[in-house]
Amino acid sequence: SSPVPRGSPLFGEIRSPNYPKPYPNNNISIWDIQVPKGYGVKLTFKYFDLEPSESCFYDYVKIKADKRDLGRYCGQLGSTTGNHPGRKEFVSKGRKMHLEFHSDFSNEDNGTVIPYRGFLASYRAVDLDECDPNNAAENYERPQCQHFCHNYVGGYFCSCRIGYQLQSDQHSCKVECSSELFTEASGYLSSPEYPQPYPEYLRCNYSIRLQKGLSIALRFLEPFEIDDHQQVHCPYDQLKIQARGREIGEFCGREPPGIIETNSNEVDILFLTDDSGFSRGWKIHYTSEKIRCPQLVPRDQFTIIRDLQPVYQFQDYVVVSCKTGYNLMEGDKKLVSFTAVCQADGTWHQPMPRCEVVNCGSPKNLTNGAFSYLKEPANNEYQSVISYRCHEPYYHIVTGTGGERFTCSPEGTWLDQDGQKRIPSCLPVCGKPVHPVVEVQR
Amino acid sequence: ILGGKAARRGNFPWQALTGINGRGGGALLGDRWILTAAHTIFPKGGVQNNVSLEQLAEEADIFLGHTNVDELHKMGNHPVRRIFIHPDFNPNDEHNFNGDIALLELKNPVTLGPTLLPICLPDATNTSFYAHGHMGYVSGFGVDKNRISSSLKYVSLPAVAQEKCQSWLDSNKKGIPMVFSENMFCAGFLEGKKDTCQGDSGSVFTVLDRESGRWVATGIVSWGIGCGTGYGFYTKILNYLDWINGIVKEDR
Repeated sequence: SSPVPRGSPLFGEIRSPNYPKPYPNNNISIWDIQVPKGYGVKLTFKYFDLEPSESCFYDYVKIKADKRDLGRYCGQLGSTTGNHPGRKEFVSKGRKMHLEFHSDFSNEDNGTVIPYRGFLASYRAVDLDECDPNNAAENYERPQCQHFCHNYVGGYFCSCRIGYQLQSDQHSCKVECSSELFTEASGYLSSPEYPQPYPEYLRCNYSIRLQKGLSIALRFLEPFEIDDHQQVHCPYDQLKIQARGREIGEFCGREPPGIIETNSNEVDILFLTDDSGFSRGWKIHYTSEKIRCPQLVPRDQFTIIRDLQPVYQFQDYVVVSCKTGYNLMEGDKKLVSFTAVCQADGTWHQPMPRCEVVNCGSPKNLTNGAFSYLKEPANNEYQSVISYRCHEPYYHIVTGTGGERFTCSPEGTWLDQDGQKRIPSCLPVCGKPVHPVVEVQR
Repeated sequence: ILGGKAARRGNFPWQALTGINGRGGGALLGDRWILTAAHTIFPKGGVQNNVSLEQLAEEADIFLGHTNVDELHKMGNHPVRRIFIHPDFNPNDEHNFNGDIALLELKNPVTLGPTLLPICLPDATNTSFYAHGHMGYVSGFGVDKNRISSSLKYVSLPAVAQEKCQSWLDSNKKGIPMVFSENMFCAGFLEGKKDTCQGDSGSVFTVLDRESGRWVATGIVSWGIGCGTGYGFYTKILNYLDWINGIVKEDR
């Protein structure tokens, strides 16, 4: 073999042995041209003069590239016999090209030795368009890039569609869906490629994070297709939904779940796929509304909920009061007023109070007098009525304009008919002896 | 009380027995005031007149609710909180009982009942009770037949016209220059033995107001020249209504 420059030159020349003098007989010379990676070899003959023969049987130059024969050449320019390469350009799809030169034992024509000078070839590295699928060489049998291929002088690089990430092999693309975050009040999210079949080996995690007090609702659109099995629940691919760490469900198949009210402002959707399948995936339209609190239920018939609404949402509040004559009570504690606020977690910030009938307590004792209840049952509760009287005939009662009748008021005090608290007085009766002097004898 | 009768329980439920400077009487007003004569507190010519009212109040004994002195003592004393002496009263002028009226405030109101009831005060516009011959009753624990009484007595006496009182006084003063002021009236008989006497001072002269059916105090036993020898002289309560009400009502 004749030497070729070591390394990976971008260009060079190859000469037949002894060129420009006639090449020797019985010679085999081999050249393996190798250019830098990313380039192909382009070879042309500047001079070519080999013994012509049918099918280049005697002397010839054989060119190989990409595991293919590019031809077997011999002859002289203009000769009718042989296969002169002329100005033909030989281009490899790979970085290598192989040349073999063969000469037989003689170069005679009818006893006359004819000196054939051989050949002078030049080669140079030419940029290889690795992205052209027609250029797939023996070393690049698989697709160059999974999604997009970009050629440049001396090489190429791959890129991926939006949502995919180029993997470490620099060729394959994988969906990047491990940390999808949604913060809008409503929106759509779907499996990769939806409604086209989703890729394999997915580990997608979609997180919806909305402000506190909002509740997320999920509605699945058609088509809904996730690989499933008739007997086993979601053995292949799974769509898992969690709300604030609470498992809502694991879904697959072709029947979309109904609308899911998560009652949470934080929802995580995990989509796991295996290595096979041809299902079209899923798409969710999520919406949000203020979280709802449970309807308030009065604890007794005396409770009044002001402006009762059919639905209470986050930050709504209710004002609870009692009917006249009843006190708001929380345990043993009397409340002046009561307001409950619907919290971000859908609960009321304090429990419903109860209403307890007002008790005015024992009426004030009347010095030198007494009181009696005028209604049954005789008690000190709201609307009970008492009447004060004095110990007659020794005392007489003195009342305000409201009289001697007192009623237990809604405020928990005994009031006369004028709304006054002051109880009557018992004043001494003067000059009325029970046993006055009676003169009988006249 | 001379020439009177023993009172039954409940006849004079306002009657008080006092023991301040000797025995005296009084009448219950309301449920915590005792109307009496000033000289039962500061006797004319007394030796203790420099004693303070507070001290006298502490020492005063007031008994109510019975006709028997022993029973009264058993029932217990009603302590006095304050004493009010009319400012016109002059203990040093032995011949002038003008302003002989006082009020004692009890520390605790009493509970009224059949044997303990207040007497009424007269209507300021009604002077008919002082008309000549208008009968009234006076009760008291005072001297009866030269003996201090152990039970309540009463006597019925007529009021006497002012000029008759003055006339009798002028003729019978026996050298004693007693003052008969417009704040006094006299009652009783020139003859006969019906009269009030020592120990009755402070008790009240009462008349029946027939319109209201109430007994009204018109006078306070004040002084007399001897007992049973003529008219007795009484403080005219009508003239002191403002003073009484000024104290009693202000305090209410």
